Amino acid sequence: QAPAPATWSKRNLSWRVRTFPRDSPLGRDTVRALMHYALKVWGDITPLNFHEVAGSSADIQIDFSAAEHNDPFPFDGPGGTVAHAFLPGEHPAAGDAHFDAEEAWAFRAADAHGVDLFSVAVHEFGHAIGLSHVATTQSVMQPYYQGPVGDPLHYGLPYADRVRAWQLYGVRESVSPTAQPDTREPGGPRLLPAPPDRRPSAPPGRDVPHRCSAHFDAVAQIRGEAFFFKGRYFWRLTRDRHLVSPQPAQMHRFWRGLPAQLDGVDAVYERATDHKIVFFRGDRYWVFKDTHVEEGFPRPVSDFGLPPGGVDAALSWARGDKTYFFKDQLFWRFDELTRSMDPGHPAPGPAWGGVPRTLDAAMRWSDGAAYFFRGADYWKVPDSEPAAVPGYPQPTARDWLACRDPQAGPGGAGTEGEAGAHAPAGRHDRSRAEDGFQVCACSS
Amino acid sequence: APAPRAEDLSSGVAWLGRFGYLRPADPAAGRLPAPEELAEALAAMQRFAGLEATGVLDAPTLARMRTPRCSLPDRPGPGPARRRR
Repeated sequence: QAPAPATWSKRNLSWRVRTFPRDSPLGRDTVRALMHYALKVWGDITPLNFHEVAGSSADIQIDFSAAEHNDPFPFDGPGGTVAHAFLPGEHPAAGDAHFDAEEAWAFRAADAHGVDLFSVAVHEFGHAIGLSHVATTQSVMQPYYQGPVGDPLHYGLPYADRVRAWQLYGVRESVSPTAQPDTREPGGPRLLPAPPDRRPSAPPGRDVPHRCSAHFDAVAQIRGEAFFFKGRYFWRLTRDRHLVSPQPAQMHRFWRGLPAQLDGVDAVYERATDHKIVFFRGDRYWVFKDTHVEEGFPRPVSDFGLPPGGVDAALSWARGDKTYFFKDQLFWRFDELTRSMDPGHPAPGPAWGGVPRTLDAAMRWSDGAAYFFRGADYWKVPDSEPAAVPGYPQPTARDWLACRDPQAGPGGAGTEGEAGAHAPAGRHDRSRAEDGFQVCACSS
Repeated sequence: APAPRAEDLSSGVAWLGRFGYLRPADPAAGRLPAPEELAEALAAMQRFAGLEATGVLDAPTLARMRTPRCSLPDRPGPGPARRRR
């Protein structure tokens, strides 16, 4: 009787490159990027989500080792055996991948010059999710190295491998099992970009909201950066409040694990106690570790002691580990340490003077102030102050989203400071530069 | 086919054992497997590698054995041999 195939019971898997090859022309960032793309090959077709972590508790530990390295498969220098990985299971090394540090690892090199690391990594991560060797020459799980499989940015698994992965984990929601792999070859050598979970990975569609006229669903400070959510999109600002791109990113492509049909969020905040990110929509909420949803979510908002109907806004208040929730004209104060609502809540109106009684969004920023958003405007409440700063509200689009005239909206030609947004990367519109006001878009 | 050289035969047997086609050699006994067992293992390896299943350690088989590859065995090794009473 054949044993049951080894698989992961969880769907969110962490990974880490623990040791890197010495004296390799491939830099550490390139190695990490190639590992990311090799795992993505499997994550794109199955419900498995892979995220890189820094700690020592990663599910998939990746090492470049030489000779004997404390497992039954010692390496033998250049040639011979080049790598191996362990099937999922209870073994401490389950899922780990080991590469022979003495191979001439290469990337986008001619076949005769080294061993293509991406190709080998795709094969090994097939083992790491539970696939064994097969004889089929069209399979990436054939045991023999057969040269580079193709460009990491365009590579698609052969059908035989996709079917075997689907047998273990099922089909990812966004994948059609009958779709043929994209076998187009890249037009020429390109630099391998950074892993895409640090940037939006696809151009937005025609239905995107415009940042200069949007009334935002949620605003949050996450890892020190500002995120403005609207519908299925979000804009991102760096720590020094520079817009990363005038074009919004697609929420589902960045925050992996949100239901595909989710057309927006009500509130988002980074939890002060563990830095996990909490998304609210209606009666449900999701907890993210970095950019991947945790197992077991969504959960009902009643976990927080909130009534059905959800919240309009959430505000993480670092001091005292309190989180404020706002809904209609009420607010609640949640203690993150005791995981319970403070007595006396809900209470009427916001706790600060000069702030509207109903809110769209709220965020605490690095200057210590709390910012409240409603409609096209925002209010600022400095740290330890009981009320908003006089002179507020001010236009959100102008002060946060780099719009010169927020009222003009997307049709207001020449009214926005987004020079370079539609120009090739690295080029600036001189006329805008002379205004001393411009936004640069990185498109590569 | 010409008989394989002794060193090729030795390394081929080691290769077959490492990747699950032959029982690992008994270091205490230090002897080669029976010819039938070796031919059967070679044929299995050749089928898996997409070669003609001759059961002979020929040049294409040796070349494939020298191809860089994954360390994991192609199939689980056979269990321990049953002892006769």
